[in-house]
Amino acid sequence: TIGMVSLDSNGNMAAGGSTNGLQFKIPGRVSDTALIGSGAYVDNDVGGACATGDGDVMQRFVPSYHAVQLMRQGVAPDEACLDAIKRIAQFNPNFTGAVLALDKNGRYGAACHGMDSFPYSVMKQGWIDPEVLQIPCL
Amino acid sequence: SSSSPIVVTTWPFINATRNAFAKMMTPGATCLDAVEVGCRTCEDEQCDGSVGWGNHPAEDGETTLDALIIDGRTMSVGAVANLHRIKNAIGVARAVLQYSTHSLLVGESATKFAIDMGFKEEDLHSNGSIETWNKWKNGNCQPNFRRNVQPDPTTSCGPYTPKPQCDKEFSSHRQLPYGEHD
Repeated sequence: TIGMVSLDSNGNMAAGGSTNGLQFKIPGRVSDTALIGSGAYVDNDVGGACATGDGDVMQRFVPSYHAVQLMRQGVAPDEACLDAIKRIAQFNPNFTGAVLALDKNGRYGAACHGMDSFPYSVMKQGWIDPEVLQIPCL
Repeated sequence: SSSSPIVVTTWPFINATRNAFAKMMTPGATCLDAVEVGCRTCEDEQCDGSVGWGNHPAEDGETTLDALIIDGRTMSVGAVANLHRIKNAIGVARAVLQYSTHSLLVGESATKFAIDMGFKEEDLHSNGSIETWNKWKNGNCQPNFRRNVQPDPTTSCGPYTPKPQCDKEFSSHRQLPYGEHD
């Protein structure tokens, strides 16, 4: 799954994602990627977030929306993602997944579970190439 | 107010991130265009087998796609799920946002909408996905996502029917095989 959040020079933001879902899924199964607030969420006044992982489990906790709402209250992006991940892990200790967030001020962060680490990509003005950042998981 | 443009992307999808950022830096382009271009790059490149056509077949061997795009300025949204026979899922999601007042279209109806909006209908199978599917069928259809059915889904393929006595609890200890997720 690809999840993405973008901030442009006018201060406008967008978010989204695309996936082919779980291998051998029951036909008709919908991943978290397509679900507003689970796969991604964004609000110009706050920031945006996106998610990837075990979609059957994650979509029940609306993690992208959760992270955006925490950022609305001033929580830093990485902390907001961590809180969203913790909620899921509380009910699903074996789940695999990650949440990535970017706020309207250009701060970004992520949190993950069920993996040793989670890599995400960032590109900013003046960079020649995107940078891949790796964070340890919960 | 002016901001410093940024794109963040799950996983080390370098080309998708680069293309999205480059698009955003193009005069007249928007952050929405950036997300569309970035996701489209991964659909075309079939990033890690989890995006786009030709991988992750369902139980019936078909690959179907899900996508979502949200405009943070207007809160407009376009999403598609269980999209059949169309490779450019994020484009169809953008079309839902642009050419309808709905938010989410699913299944064959979403495919019909896409075709009406000018998207190309194509086969999303690949030799790889067919081979993967055949191997899975020949291996008693493991893993699968069935429970409380008979025959025993941990040892057998379907067709399945409900098991009289169900375990009520949803096992929260389910663990997907490594790398097998959305």
